[in-house]
Amino acid sequence: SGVQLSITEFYRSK
Amino acid sequence: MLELRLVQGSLLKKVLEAIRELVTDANFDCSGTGFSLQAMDSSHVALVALLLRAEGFEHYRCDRNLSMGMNLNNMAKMLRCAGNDDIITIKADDGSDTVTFMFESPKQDKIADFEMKLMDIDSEHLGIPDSEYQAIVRMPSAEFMRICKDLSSIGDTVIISVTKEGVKFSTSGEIGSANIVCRQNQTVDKPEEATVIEMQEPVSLTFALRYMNSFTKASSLSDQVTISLSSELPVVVEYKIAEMGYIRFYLAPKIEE
Repeated sequence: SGVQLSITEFYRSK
Repeated sequence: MLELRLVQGSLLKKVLEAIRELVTDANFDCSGTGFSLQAMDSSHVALVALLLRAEGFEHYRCDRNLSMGMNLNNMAKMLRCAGNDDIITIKADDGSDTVTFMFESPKQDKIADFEMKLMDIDSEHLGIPDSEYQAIVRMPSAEFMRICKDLSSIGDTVIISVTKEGVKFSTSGEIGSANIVCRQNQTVDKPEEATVIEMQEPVSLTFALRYMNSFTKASSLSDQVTISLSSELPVVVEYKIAEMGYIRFYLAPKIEE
């Protein structure tokens, strides 16, 4: 149920 | 040259058990600040950040910043050979492709060296800005573990909703549904049993229970867990490590299709 978002959609590479 | 002596060696054993299900290989970064790690799970849904501050070690020598790639299952195998009361020292020479874990019994009558091969890990390091969260829930870690375990026998996802009534954990699946509400409960004489809810505004988010259950493997590190929620951000599930630092798990939410 629902779409799993990715952590990289929220935090960018340093 | 790197030499880190941790009197309470069991902390390192517990840290490994807490993260090795989520992450297979990771770089441990050593600097003047401390011994740290940041790694994502293979599907990039969850992230773990660990910090053990330099001050928490009895002896902390790190001549230059060093990143050591380790297979966490192999590291856990070695650390399982340390007694729970053992002092653990992590040693590495500059440029070496191995790390040594030294275990000393409390009476100093047994000393063991375990040398482990390091590996090259190409890992992405994410910048995590400090955020204001809409709701922060602090509750007993054993209670949170129990809730995640109980709900995962009913459904695959948990909806965490914070209102002024309390924090509600909900799930549903083929056999039915479940709701568990925890209200604020500040017991003055037993702070470890308290549930404290700081809410700026109500928030409700959906997460995969599989990851939440994995995070609760850190429960032995801390009596309390802090869950920080905002509608536009991953949840942060934090376990403080006694006067040394923390282990934080970040989990991206699920959204409606």
